[in-house]
Amino acid sequence: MERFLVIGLGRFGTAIAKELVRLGNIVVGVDTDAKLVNRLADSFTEALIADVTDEQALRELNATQYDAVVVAIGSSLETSILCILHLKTLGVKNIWVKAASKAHHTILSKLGVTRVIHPEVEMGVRIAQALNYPMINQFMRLGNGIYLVEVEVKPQWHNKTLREIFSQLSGADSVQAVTVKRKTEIKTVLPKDFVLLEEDRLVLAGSQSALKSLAKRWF
Amino acid sequence: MERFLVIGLGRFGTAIAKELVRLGNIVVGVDTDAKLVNRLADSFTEALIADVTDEQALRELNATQYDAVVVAIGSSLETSILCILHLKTLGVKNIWVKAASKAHHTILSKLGVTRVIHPEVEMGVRIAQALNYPMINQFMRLGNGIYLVEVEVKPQWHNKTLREIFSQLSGADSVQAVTVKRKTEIKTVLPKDFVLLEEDRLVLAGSQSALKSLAKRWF
Ligand SMILES: Nc1ncnc2c1ncn2[C@@H]1O[C@H](COP(=O)(O)OP(=O)(O)OP(=O)(O)O)[C@@H](O)[C@H]1O
Ligand SMILES: Nc1ncnc2c1ncn2[C@@H]1O[C@H](COP(=O)(O)OP(=O)(O)OP(=O)(O)O)[C@@H](O)[C@H]1O
Repeated sequence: MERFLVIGLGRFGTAIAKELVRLGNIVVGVDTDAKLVNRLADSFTEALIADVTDEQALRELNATQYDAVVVAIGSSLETSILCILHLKTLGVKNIWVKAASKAHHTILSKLGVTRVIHPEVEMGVRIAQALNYPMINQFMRLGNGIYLVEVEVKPQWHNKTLREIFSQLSGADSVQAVTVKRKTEIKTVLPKDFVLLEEDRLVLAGSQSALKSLAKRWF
Repeated sequence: MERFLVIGLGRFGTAIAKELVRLGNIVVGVDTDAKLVNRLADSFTEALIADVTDEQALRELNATQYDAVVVAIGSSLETSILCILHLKTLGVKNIWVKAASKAHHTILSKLGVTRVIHPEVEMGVRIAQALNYPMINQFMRLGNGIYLVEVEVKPQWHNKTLREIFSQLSGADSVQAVTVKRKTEIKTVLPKDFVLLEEDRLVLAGSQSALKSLAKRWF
């Protein structure tokens, strides 16, 4: 069981803290807003009121005992930076921080943190990709321009073989069917005459350009 | 080439608009903040100053000509809701909207939009999962509790066969190796004596509980 300290209980910090609790971890949440802390008291292992720009308050939180410390303070650059400075002085090693701008990101990197997150920007990019490729439900980037994508199985593909489906889509030769999830089973051996059923989930792999040309012909 | 209208050019809206441009689409950005619009004028096909709570201004934007309209206004519930109301009156069908709270989400659903997004919450959940499973780089949910995960290939696995690796990890029998990406190649046929090399990326599939028990023994 791991222990996490989450500083700043806005939408982003609270979502992290709640999900870490759901995954079975010990989570202590900290914020200066007493009303907020009281409201969230039952959602975490512990919820504490503290001003993290005060080094003494951070020392009392015993921040080095945690597997990771998350700092999710967005609207005040000064607060976020001071907090990180104090955590580093106390010897905290694993720090994940929200950044609100490129300038904020640069300062955080110079101070030395484990990971900088821009929630709005990272989600914005994902949403744009979902708008641009409506037939792709989710994807994984595997490096060297190779992607795994999970695609909508169109009704006209039901009870058709992979050979039939791929022959309709020219340019498909550089895309491979990787796996089909059928109910609770994962099928990894996919011969050309494998037949797709209605509730199947199909995962393909290929280069970005091959998948793009496939996507344009998809709909 | 598709056409998108992005209303509200904060961090989230701007990230969507820029990524849609990068993917080769026509993108028109709209905001009431003239300074912001001027700064972003070269990043989009067009950047316009307008107050979207004014139905006449929206009518002049010809919002129905777009494949989708994104409304990325977070801090004013009233502005977001009025904008959606006008878009629906004008007959816009495909509307994706940022929500800032559960109450906001409920109202948007009642008005009838295509998709509601909580960028901070959705990113918060992803970050918590990355903190909880440090060995998993990315994942896909395939339904029925089945996941695809891309995992770190540990140095002690280099030049070892899949048989050797999986025998070290008990409980691994219910997890399947789905694909290995090696440089620009995707290997989908993975016999037990397949040897992993240093820069390989390994993708596994299994139920959440099987992957969880594997993860705990991983490190
Ligand atoms: N000095 C401080 N010590 C502890 N908590 C603080 C301090 N300053 C601000 N906070 C808290 O951090 C939380 C998040 O801060 P803020 O509102 O700046 O972030 P945000 O990025 O706008 O939030 P969201 O995650 O909702 O987008 C708030 O609940 C605030 O009370
Ligand atoms: N009536 C309006 N018409 C057009 N644009 C507007 C209107 N009201 C607000 N905006 C713009 O919407 C943008 C985003 O709004 P807001 O700051 O409320 O969202 P946010 O969710 O806090 O942003 P972020 O994406 O940075 O988290 C701002 O740039 C603002 O100028």
